[in-house]
Amino acid sequence: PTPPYLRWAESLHSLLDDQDGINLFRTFLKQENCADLLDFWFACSGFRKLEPCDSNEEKRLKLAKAIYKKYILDNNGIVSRQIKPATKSFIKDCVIKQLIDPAMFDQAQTEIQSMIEENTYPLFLKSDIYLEYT
Amino acid sequence: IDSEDDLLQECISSAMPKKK
Repeated sequence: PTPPYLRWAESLHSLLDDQDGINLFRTFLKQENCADLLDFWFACSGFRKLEPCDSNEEKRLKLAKAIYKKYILDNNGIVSRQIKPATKSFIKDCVIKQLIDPAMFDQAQTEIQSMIEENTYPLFLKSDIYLEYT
Repeated sequence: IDSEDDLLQECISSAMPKKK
């Protein structure tokens, strides 16, 4: 069978589907001061998984606000800088009007994912940290 | 603030694959 570390090089999704791959990628991103990109990506996926229902409305609102505050509000943050202004204002509107939809971070997540795929993921595959691991 | 961070951390973990 193909060793996991070779599968990590096939696609970003293969890497993010493996706990060891995530850990190594996160260590690399931390060195580059951009681990927030990965945390934000997973936060968006986790948020989408929370089914809207009466018992967790408060939690979803609190979480949407927390994601907005931590990653999007500060325009100088690594995540915020990679998200289009229109996408940011859409999310801001959702939070202010308390229109909490499971898909409200989808566009932002897509933008961050494209940036990872074009930039940090290829760099990771060429990094010492990955090469040493293999 | 702590509980916000906990909530975020829990959300991030919930999206990660389980250790194989």
